[in-house]
Amino acid sequence: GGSIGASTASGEQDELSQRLARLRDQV
Amino acid sequence: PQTLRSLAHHVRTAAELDKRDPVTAYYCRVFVMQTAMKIDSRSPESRKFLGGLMDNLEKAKKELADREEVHDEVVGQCHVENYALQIFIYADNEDRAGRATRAVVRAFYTASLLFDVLSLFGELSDELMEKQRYARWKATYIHTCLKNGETPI
Repeated sequence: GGSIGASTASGEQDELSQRLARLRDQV
Repeated sequence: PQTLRSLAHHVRTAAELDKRDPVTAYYCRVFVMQTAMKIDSRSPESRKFLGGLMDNLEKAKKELADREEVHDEVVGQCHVENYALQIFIYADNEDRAGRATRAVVRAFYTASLLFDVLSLFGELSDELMEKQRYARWKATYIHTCLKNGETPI
């Protein structure tokens, strides 16, 4: 269960990073 | 969230600026978003907070579609820097005129928080860094004087 939780968390983290980069026109 | 408590003042400043200067409020939240992700992007409380903040930012960017400052960060940097300096200069003038009030404490503190926000755009110049340190120190100094019933020098 731990590894699934961790991968979900890092997936959400990546999604937020991408949204932030898009917001700042850095992609 | 507890892990992001160090950003609470920046969040509050953004809320205070929403009507007065939506562009600076926007960059204040971008700063919170970016810094918070470095501090804690994993705990459920933080993820919930960051998701909400991101929604808010995307909506704000759409609402500010006609503001070049939001769509061009070089223009944005200039705008936030001018705003921060304007507040700093107000506080400094009041202080030097011997009118060190609670409003002046607040202005120095807000200026120091906005200098933090400027780090979004790259390293602060020596001059701005000096003003940031001065603003933070002055806010604390005057606050302490007023609390102890002393006259700030």
